[in-house]
Amino acid sequence: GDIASQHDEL
Amino acid sequence: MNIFRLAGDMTHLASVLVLLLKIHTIKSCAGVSLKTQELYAIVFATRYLDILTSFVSIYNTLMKLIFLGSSFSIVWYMKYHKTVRRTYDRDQDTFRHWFLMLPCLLLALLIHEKFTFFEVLWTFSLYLEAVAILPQLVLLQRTRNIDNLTGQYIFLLGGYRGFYILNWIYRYFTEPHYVHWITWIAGLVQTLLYADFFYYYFLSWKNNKKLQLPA
Repeated sequence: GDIASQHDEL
Repeated sequence: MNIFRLAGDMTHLASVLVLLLKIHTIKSCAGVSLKTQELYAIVFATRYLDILTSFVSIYNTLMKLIFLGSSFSIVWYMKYHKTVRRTYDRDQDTFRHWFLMLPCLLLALLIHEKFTFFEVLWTFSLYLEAVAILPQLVLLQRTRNIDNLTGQYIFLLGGYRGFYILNWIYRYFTEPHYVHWITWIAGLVQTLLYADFFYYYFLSWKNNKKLQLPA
């Protein structure tokens, strides 16, 4: 998985 | 940003505002679990450690600041405010939060997407958020009589989780490579914990009666 896109959520 | 994510964030924000309203204007935190609020403060503190290093959008940073600020101020009110702290159900709110934090930390050390300091703490915050509501649900069960604001607070929190699941489903089908098993399973567990509460909430709403949980 792409970690960065996970962290665009709160 | 899709409509489900926005709806989730807004119900989350509304839940916090309802709780602050109760504490700030009625000067009461009766029925509110300090253990759960402390766990949320830890959840946000460990999840938003990257607030200064990773920038996603002004919206994200602003929401992070709001959730950090509100969770810590709620804890402060319940512990130190001279009138609010007297309304806290200290003797009923006996859930030991260490029993939740330690397993979550161990699990985050074992199961994560990447073994780095920030990533493990981010994962820890996901696991901890999933179970952080438990002391609150136990307190509700013990006091049984739930005032409207406390009921609405928990209802909105559950709604926030529900919308996030819809957001994940939407993103899974619209964005390539959007797969986050850890987030999804933790989120699903968290939402399931509300199922029982939701059942009684709807029952009381349908019958137009005050929310009361069975003994």
